[in-house]
Amino acid sequence: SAHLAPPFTEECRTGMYPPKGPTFKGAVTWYTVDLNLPPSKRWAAVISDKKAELVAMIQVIRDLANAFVPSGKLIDIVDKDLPLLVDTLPYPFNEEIRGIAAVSGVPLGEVVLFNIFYEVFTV
Amino acid sequence: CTSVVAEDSKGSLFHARNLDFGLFMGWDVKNKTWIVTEKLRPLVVNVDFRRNNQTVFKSTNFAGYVGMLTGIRPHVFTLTMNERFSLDGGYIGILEWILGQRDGMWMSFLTRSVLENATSYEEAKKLLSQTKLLAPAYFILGGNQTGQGCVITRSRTLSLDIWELDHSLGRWYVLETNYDHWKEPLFVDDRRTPAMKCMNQTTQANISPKTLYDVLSTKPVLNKLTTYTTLMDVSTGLLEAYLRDCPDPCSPW
Repeated sequence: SAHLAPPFTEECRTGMYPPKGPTFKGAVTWYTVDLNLPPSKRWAAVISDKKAELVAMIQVIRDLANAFVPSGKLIDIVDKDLPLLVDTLPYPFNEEIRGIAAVSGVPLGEVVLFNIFYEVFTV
Repeated sequence: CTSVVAEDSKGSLFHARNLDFGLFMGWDVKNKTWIVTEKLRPLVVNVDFRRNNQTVFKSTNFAGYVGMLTGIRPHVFTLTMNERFSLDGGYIGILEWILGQRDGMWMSFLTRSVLENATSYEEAKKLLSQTKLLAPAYFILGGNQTGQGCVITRSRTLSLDIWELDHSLGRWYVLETNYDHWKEPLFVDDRRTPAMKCMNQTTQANISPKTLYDVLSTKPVLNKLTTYTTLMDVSTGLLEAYLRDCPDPCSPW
């Protein structure tokens, strides 16, 4: 099984388009975000549709955090302290994040964490 | 991630990317998948950002994430971002932000601002290369005229390198994974060599969004971290995205 060791490399694919078969998991749905709306309202339609999926993803992150720090203190910090960070984020992103938390019911600190994931994980 | 900007023989510019995310964030032993990657896929959406009933830009996004990683300003430019790992990483930028030093920009907020406000390839390039950031990054930018395509390698404060399309050198595409292009990639994570082999095999005469999809469907360019593939054509304003899966045998990254 040595040839299966990372990075498993295959011959260049051809004829894959239009997407089909086992590497294609589905099309992506389109939404419209109206930039004329107040920032807190812009994502309402997207989040209403994707609320369950967002909650499920955040739960996985909570589980991972609790696996690293079983006392639950890491998530406590996220829920108590990260909401303070949203006030310092630039407009309109801070208001959009507040709107997403309000529509989804996900704690504000956890929505903030999702939105700063990139900066957290570049090490 | 793998991003590529390519110019065909007629001067048309195409931009495509695989977004890979979730490394070391929980491995599902039973299904041989990354837990966070699997949970991110259902959150992928395409968004048409409109002002006064007209499209300003389009993007492939994660629902709940207000920044941008992949987008097109139709007829003007295309933009993707790849993660750049560094010890001088984003956590230092976050600490500085918390301590009150807030002259840097959050990476995905910068890409969103550029897509929303920049009105030319050159303006986008300037903003992406000169704005101070909280975290290092690779910005892959495509324009709407021949020769307009580049990879901007960023540290938090500096533009380390701008690698551009160059006809005189026969460079008809620029391709970025997650390593500085002037250095060798990690040998267990070399997606660059297979991707470049497939690009060269495709040839400039045959490059198109369809053949770019072929390149991005070749393992390990496609791997277990790949959540979506996006194809963009600046001249028509096309943005297409597809959710991806990578059944075994498949590289975990």
